[in-house]
Amino acid sequence: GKANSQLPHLHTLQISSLLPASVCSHSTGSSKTQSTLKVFHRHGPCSKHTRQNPTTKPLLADLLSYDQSRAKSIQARLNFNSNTDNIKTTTLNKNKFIDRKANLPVQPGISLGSGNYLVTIGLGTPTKTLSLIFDTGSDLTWTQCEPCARSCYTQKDPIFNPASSSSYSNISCSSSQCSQLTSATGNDPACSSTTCVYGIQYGDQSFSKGFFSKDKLTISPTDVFPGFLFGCGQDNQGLFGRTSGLLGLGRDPLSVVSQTAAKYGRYFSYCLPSTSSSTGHLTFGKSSAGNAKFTPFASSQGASFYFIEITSIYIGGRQLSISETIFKNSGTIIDSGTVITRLPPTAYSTMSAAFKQLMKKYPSAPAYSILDTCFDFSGYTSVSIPTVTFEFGGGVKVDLHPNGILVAIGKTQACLAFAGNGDDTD
Amino acid sequence: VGIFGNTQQKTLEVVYDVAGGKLGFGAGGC
Repeated sequence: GKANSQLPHLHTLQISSLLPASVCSHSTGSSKTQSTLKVFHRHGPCSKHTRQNPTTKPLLADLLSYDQSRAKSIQARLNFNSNTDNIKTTTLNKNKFIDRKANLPVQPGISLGSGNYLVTIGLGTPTKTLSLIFDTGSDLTWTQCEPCARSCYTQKDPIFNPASSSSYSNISCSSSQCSQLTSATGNDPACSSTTCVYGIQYGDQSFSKGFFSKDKLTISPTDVFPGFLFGCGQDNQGLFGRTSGLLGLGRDPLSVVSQTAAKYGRYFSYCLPSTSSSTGHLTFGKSSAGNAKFTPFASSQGASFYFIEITSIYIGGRQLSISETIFKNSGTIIDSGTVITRLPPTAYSTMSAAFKQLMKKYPSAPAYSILDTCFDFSGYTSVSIPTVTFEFGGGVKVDLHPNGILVAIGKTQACLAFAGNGDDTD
Repeated sequence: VGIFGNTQQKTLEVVYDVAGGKLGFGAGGC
């Protein structure tokens, strides 16, 4: 406490607070409306996926490896999108997603192994409950569907059966909705008889293919969307855990944000909990924004992603000497599915050095996966760490929560929860 | 491209006003 009063730009925290508890505690957040869904971590005690399968929890090293795959695939996809010649080449190959091998390297997608936050929605009539990964970095919502003509992985909820839904219908190949799949998935649709067939492949080679369909989406008893367009997956493989699929919150016309625009006005918000043992929320539509400060979206390079502009970083209250150009040259997106923030290497190295300087009382620990600024807290039950503040376009300053600064590697080690890209131009 | 990831978003109220072209951050969202 004494140290804290002398140096106000420190957080003093119990090391145990960086680790999840063994039991779930539910959020008491204020932003609750009819259209609020509970957000929970796929591998924490609030998830029914974990409660009955505690041994399926992956190692942190695995999650960070998946995270690197996602970060690389986002960068590959943005590079791809900037090359129109490549897009033409892709769209000419009408049958490519039927041939899995032909589809692999053509359109980089988003790795999903690290898409760890789930929400529960309802689909069909009568409504079936589905737990979906929520992802601001992709657009198409899909779920596994009976009869799983080729392959379904094991999921926790019963697999959606369109034959049991009175409001279900397929989309025809000739419809305008079918052609929208090209931008939403990066792949041209195909046809099975007259039914539109989608295929979406992610950067880690996870994929879902099946019928492009519509049915009733239920966010809450009062928020129901007939004719919601989604993928009814008949061939699904990859790092989806035991979830039922994915909820796409990107900017494309097929995303849930766009499809519900008439009611929610393309407005949504979420809060991710401090640890995987507590819950957060995802709210559609305007609710009390509370104390939110707004930064403008930056001009977008891709159809899906939400670009913002970082202008400065503060460590321990002190602004780092990083040229704004470093951030402008690369651009920045905000993503609910990437775990660790990636910075241009020049910015990251400056941040790491400043953080280490203010943490010099703690011994260093070896690097862990993509994290290379690590500390040994053996013998400590509480530690003092520098505050970290990001400044975004429009002068918006955001103080990070301590659990957004350090990630615990175990009970005695933690690492700065940031990583550098390979190159300032990434 | 840089990526502002979900670890750094923890406990923040992250508000997407897509129609309004802006993103909000609020402290203590959950």
